[in-house]
Amino acid sequence: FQTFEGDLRWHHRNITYWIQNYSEDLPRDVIDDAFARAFAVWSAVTPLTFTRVNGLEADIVIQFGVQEHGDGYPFDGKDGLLAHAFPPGRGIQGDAHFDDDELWTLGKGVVVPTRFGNAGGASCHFPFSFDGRSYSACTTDGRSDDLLWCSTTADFDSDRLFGFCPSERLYTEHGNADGEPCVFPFTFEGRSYSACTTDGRSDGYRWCATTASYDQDKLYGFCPTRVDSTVNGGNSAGEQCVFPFVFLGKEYSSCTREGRSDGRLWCATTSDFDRDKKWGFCPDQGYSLFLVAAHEFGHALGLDHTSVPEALMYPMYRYTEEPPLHEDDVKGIQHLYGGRPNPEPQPPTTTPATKPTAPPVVCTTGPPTVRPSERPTAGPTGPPSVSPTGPPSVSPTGPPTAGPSAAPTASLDPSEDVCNVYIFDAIAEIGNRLHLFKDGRYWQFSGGQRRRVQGPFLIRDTWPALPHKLDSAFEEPLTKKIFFFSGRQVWVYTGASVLGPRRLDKLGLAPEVAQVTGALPLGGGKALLFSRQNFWRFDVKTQKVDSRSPSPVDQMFPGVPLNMHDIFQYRDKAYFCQDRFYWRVNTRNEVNQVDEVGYVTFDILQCP
Amino acid sequence: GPRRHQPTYVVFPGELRTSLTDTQLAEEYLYRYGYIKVAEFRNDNQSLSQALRTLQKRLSLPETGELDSTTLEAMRAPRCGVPDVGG
Repeated sequence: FQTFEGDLRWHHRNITYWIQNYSEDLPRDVIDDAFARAFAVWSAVTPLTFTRVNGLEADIVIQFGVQEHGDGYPFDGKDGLLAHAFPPGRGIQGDAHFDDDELWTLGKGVVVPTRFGNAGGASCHFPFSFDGRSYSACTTDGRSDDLLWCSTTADFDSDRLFGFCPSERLYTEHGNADGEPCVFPFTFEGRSYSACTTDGRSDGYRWCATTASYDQDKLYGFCPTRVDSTVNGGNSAGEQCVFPFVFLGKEYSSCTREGRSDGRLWCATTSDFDRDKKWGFCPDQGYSLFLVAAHEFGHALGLDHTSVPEALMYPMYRYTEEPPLHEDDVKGIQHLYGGRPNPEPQPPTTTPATKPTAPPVVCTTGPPTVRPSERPTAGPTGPPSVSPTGPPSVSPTGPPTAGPSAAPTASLDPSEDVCNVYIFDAIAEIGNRLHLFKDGRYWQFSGGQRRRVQGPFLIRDTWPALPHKLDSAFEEPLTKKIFFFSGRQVWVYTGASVLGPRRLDKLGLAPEVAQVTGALPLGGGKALLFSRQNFWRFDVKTQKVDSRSPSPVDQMFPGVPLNMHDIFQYRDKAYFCQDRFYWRVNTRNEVNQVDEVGYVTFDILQCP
Repeated sequence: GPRRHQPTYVVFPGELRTSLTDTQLAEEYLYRYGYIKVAEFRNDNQSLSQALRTLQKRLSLPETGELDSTTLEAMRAPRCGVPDVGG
């Protein structure tokens, strides 16, 4: 590792940081969370704490800028130089700057949160297939109301999960119109506008009126950014692709690599590139703001570049899903600040110190009720603010007033409340407590007299080998082995040791078994494994299903629904879940009768 | 059947970088990240080779002192803007 000349470091422990402005590439809460997690990388191995403040007095000022952005070290457009930071000290020292000509993501493509629809605000999944075609941006296809939508899974045709993409026709942000959508055309200073405009503003933000006449009503909002089709770099950064466009006399209705030797996708931002020569790069995987920020914050704490290619402080960008710190980084930062004084951190009993890594997700209320072809109801958003004609007193780039802090605080984040999750990925009784898994996190629930919920915890903190998304899990009461299933893979944890991932065919399941949707331990080292309408007898000792062909579920468990997404055992009863409901079967009396039907959250978790 | 058409490459307005030669790209990179100081640069092969060797050592690349493809690829990779030498 290397430090800067003179071992520059901070001489206090509680470091403060200020997010001075935002990139439009990511939702604000995702940016806040990425920076908070990037700081947490370093606080986890040092005595340092990082507290977010609001103002220039912060030790570390975080800024997005392009080209020359005020410090004499200009950025260089898309790619190449991504960000830089200054070593610890006063003034600009310690600050971190990010090149906003880059596409900032979480490393795996644009993050487009959705609204309404039936996916509870989940982000778009690009590419997704719809009606046999592949889409890598939001689309109005399939709709008659011209609203932009996307699938939140790879395959809309089979999963039917969708949401509406940011669009000024759906809502506006900030301004003074309570998030009402734009009205087109509207008049402003006597002129008619049929699209968002930056006229009247010097900060380049696109806005619109939410009534037919801004001159008369003075009601306005800012147009949401469409990151899925906004170009980066080129000579029209921040503008939208225009499809179709003409290039060398040929018409293109999607991004293309034609004309380039580096294979990068681009599009024109007017209908005729041959005439107007306006263009930019189409969204690609982008750069993980979390990883680049963690690197820059290393500089801001006093670390220089290292020659260890696997280390976080190596100068080149490398996307990884692993924890980014290398032993070389830890040695370096502990050379400057020492190790973390407390014993190993315990799992939080109430809320985790770190924020969720994904935008808040509010799950659906039952089978999709809104089809792409139906109109959503609009919702209010955004605080009232100033008119676009005067300098904004609270500009859209102003930071939100509250943010994550180093000390665990009672979380206000609705997505952390187990009662807000309607559809769980998997539910399993482990160690006499119900474990509910969702999107990389899980809660522990103890029922009985005193209802007690703990979490959410990060799955990877407890079972590091597991993926983000689980299909099912079960604990074998005899051996205490815990089986986790996701897709065609299985993991078997015995205490902290893990076997897997292994393919399901290692258990004797045929290739066409796409996933294990549930399991019922039978005791004596036996269990039932479920997949869709079938189940197999499974021997935990040999870890094989018996060779007979599967049995249909409704043969053994009459009355339960067939398209279950989870089956688990809890307090000696079998639970068959479909959507947010369960059918409880008493397996004791061999008749396997359904003796109760209810809501998972209200009747099992006793949510209010 | 259809024949693959010969690709046509255009220089896109506002995109300087692609028009740099490899050596120009290398000189700009070595200067920007501190491997050579303008005053020291004598524009001869020896000082370029020395600077390249320093870069290759620093980035754990094969130390050839040549502007080989591995080094050029590293120079084109997205990276942090803090200089590697000289703080």
